[in-house]
Amino acid sequence: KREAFFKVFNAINENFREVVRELADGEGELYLDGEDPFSSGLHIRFRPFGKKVQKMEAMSGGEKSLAALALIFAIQRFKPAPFYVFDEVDMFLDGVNVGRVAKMIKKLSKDAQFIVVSLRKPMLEMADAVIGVTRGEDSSIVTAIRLR
Amino acid sequence: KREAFFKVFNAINENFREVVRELADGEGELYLDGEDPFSSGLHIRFRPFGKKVQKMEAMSGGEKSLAALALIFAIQRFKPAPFYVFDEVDMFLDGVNVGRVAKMIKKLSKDAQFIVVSLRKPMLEMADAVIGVTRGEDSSIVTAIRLR
Amino acid sequence: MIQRIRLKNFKSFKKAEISFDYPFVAITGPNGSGKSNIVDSILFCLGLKHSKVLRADKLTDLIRIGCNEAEVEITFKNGLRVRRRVKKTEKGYYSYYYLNDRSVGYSEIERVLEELGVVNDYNVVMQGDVTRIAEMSPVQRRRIIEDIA
Amino acid sequence: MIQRIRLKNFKSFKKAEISFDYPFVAITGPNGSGKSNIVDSILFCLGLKHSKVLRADKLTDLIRIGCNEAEVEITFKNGLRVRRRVKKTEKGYYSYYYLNDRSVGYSEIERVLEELGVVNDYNVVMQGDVTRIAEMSPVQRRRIIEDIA
Ligand SMILES: Nc1ncnc2c1ncn2[C@@H]1O[C@H](COP(=O)(O)OP(=O)(O)OP(=O)(O)O)[C@@H](O)[C@H]1O
Ligand SMILES: Nc1ncnc2c1ncn2[C@@H]1O[C@H](COP(=O)(O)OP(=O)(O)OP(=O)(O)O)[C@@H](O)[C@H]1O
Ligand SMILES: [Mg+2]
Ligand SMILES: [Mg+2]
Repeated sequence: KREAFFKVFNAINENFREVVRELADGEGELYLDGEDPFSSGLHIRFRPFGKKVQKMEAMSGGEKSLAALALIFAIQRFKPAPFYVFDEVDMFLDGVNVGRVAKMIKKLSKDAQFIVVSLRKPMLEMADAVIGVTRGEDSSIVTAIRLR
Repeated sequence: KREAFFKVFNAINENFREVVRELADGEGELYLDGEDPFSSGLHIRFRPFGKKVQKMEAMSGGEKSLAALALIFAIQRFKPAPFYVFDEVDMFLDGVNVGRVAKMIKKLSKDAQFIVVSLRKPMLEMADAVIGVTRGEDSSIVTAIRLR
Repeated sequence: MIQRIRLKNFKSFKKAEISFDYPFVAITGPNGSGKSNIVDSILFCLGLKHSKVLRADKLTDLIRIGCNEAEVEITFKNGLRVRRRVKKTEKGYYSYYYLNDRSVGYSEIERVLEELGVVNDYNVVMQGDVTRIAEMSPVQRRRIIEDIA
Repeated sequence: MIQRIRLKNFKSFKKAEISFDYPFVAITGPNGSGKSNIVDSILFCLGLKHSKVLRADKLTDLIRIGCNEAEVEITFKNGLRVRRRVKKTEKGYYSYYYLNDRSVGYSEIERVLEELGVVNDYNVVMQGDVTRIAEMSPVQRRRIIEDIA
């Protein structure tokens, strides 16, 4: 049981390091705060480009959501799926970070399908196609598709 | 005590109705789910323009945050202050709703000062001036002010 | 993978069909227009999350107001079609699964999902999940790793 | 009305001065650049919220890493200046308030705020407050009204 835990932990930690390098040009690391994995807590260290290392607690709203998103990508790399659905994962990010996440999704979309709900321009501009949804008389309507 | 509660409740409820009409061209209402105010819960009913009335629980992410924002404005109208500080209150809203909130702030800024942190274009374009903050070598730096 | 989704009286949708002809497709629209309801329709149809998570107290809340029945069909690129129907009854509801129009139990759907490679629901990130993970306690975060192990 | 804020070794700021010459001023910049720290500096200087809310376990976490002392001064349109200084000591910290450079107790600051019309902290909406209110239980929402009454 301990072995299985560490096998997963080490693999996801390695993925997390890679994702943070690609996404924020920085360094990331997961660590446990105790010897026994089943009673410890998982902490995230994240050093955005050009800054000092910081714990999740001291980060800004946007930095926290970038770290959480990196963790989600790291978990997904461990058990790849044929399709992914993201619902407004970019809402806390500034324009540059939205662009970076969009670029990463574009790259990953070579191997899997991505369906991404978003209100942010840099994300919509990177997608292969955009589906519009609007409210009609008394129900939701799917409108035209815009191609890149 | 009961009297004081209802005086505040009725005033804020009235403000809430006005704010929802101005902000979302819809109808809004606060109501208590019990006779005794001190043991009941406060619910929000909100009918965006062109839709049926809905409870807070069934709303979308953006509709919920618009209703919450309307409640904040309604509370502020009850006890006006000389200045207001908002930190990214518009992050869940679509472009049109950001524009509406920005218009409301602009109108309210005739009587009070508003300092608004935002990443969204419709908000920055409505402000009288925009202060930029960026990360320097090892500290935060305040950059130039852009006037409307 | 997902080629098309067909919705019938599911939440705010009366009748709708959405095709996914490209690997990276974005969905956009005003607040409250029905974007997250599309995400909910995928989770409902494939039985990936129970109703509580789909912002509904009971499965029948997913049926469009004023109707008795809701249906979602997902067609995969390999031609396979998964359909789920929920119908109101006096005492509660019935929920039916179909695989290429053949009525099956949920275990059959689970088998198909495993063959497709959908083994857990980490491939669907719902609205608000990022904030939930960012604000989680360290112990809750460790539990995520434990679940996967 | 706030005319100017001056920061010295407060969180991510070394030395900064921000003037507010218009009624509606927006602050923008990349994630992690220091926008919310400016909001925190207003709450700190006027004693509107305790340190827990300013994303700091103790008041000394508000002092820039590597420094011993932090200071924030707010100048109001009527010329009044409120300044707060926090200094690390061996056992903990000292916190001083100044009104136009005269050292005063917090009750003096509270009096000034009341004259200005700042009676509660509902005039400051921090990052995440909107979500907190949207996800609150009905009983918690009712408590807000009760507090005001
Ligand atoms: N005592 C301190 N000394 C130095 N830096 C600090 C201190 N406390 C916080 N910081 C830094 O301040 C940054 C956070 O700034 P802030 O929360 O203001 O960002 P923001 O501009 O609001 O970003 P976002 O758009 O993501 O909300 C963090 O990167 C953190 O490292
Ligand atoms: N059973 C139902 N019948 C009819 N309408 C419903 C039903 N369930 C939910 N809705 C409606 O669906 C709308 C919410 O849609 P949804 O959450 O998909 O919006 P969204 O496009 O994701 O918006 P946002 O950008 O704010 O997240 C609500 O306005 C709600 O009234
Ligand atoms: Mg949504
Ligand atoms: Mg911030």
